[in-house]
Amino acid sequence: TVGAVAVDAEGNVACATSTGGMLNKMEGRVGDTPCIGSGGYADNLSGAVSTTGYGEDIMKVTLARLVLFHMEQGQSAEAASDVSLAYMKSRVGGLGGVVTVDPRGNWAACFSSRQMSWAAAQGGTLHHGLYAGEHFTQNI
Amino acid sequence: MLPLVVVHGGAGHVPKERSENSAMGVCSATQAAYRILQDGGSSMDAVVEAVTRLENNPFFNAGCGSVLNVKGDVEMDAIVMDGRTLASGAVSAVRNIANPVQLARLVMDKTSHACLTAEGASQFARSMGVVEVPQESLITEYARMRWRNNLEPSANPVECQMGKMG
Repeated sequence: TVGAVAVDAEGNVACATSTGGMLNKMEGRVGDTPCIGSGGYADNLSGAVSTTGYGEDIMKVTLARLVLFHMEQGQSAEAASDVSLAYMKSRVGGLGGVVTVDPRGNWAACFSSRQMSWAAAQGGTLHHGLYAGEHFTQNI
Repeated sequence: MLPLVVVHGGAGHVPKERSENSAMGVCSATQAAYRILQDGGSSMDAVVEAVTRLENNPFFNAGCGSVLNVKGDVEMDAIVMDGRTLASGAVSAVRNIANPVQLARLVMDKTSHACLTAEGASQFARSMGVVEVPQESLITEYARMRWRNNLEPSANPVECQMGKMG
């Protein structure tokens, strides 16, 4: 799966997600990606999220919308992402990852799986990582 | 307001021999999307650009490089959503399209529907002039190898893709 979230100069947020799905899936199986609130969600009033992971579990907790719900309750992008992934893991045993932005330009890339490649660009700096805890930066 | 873009690949197991290309892929897609934002482009244009580039990158499970279903075919899903209006568009189980994310954007821009699936999505793509591509052009040797290795009844494709634990 791949995805992206962005905030433009006018403060508008958007998300996009795309996937080939699960390895050796049944013909016709559709996962979380095309489902609003599961594979992604974007609302200028709260933020934007794109998700990856085990689709059936992501759908059970509507992961993207869950992250934004926690942000609406006052949590930061990072805290909301972490608490939502933890909820998915504890409630249905699912692993995954999210990238999240809010309209003010705060962002997070969080995952409960072993790895997730991610990168972010803001203010002329490129941030990126692959393993948990990794956060490299370089000038663009 | 400082523009910002964040991009991800798949959560799960990335083999060591593919990790460098995976990291380079997201960095390159992020920079391309960021240029659009710096030039005054919209957040929607930026996310579609980033995802299009990753769909075209065979190191990711989307577009070219997608995993195969049990029959050895490629079926892809994509979604876009615009935070200004809550407009969204999606496609599911779509075949023979190089960039499902661009088709999802067309669903958002050109129809009143939220999601088109399978043959209906293909018919819509044809009506929009989207070029169909041979399935073979979306299948990598790596995807075929993983498909073959997970055909046996004892195989665990979810564990193979997601890894054993986080």
